[in-house]
Amino acid sequence: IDSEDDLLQECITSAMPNKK
Amino acid sequence: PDSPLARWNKSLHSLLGDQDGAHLFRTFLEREKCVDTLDFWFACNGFRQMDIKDPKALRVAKAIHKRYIENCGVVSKQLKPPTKVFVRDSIKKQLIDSTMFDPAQAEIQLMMEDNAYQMFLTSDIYLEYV
Repeated sequence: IDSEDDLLQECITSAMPNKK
Repeated sequence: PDSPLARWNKSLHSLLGDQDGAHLFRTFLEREKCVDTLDFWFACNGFRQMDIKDPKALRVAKAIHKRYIENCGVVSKQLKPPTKVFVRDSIKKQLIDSTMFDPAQAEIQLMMEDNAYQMFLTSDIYLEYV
């Protein structure tokens, strides 16, 4: 199970521009 | 004519929609000790894109609230008290909605547009990049 911090980081990263 | 720099000058949205622009703005905010405002802004966008029926959504909402709103950090200080109460109550009642962070994000965005973004456009870090 993902930790809270991982979930939050994943959420932020998903919204970052121009993912490669 | 439509270089990245020209786009960065157009609006905060254009700046944050560009990978290099967002990265440089983040570096600037780290120096100004208010990078949380940008992370919060992206977290709100990320949350809005989530499937609200996914059990993860409640956990992410709680994580955003705990990390940025519940404490006395830079985001929390810039939000109006009713806006914070609205988010807190939504989580408490488990009324998780895609738009539940929209008012808070709008307040933070307005602050960034009026302050950090304007400062960024005249900052050393931006001018050096130019």
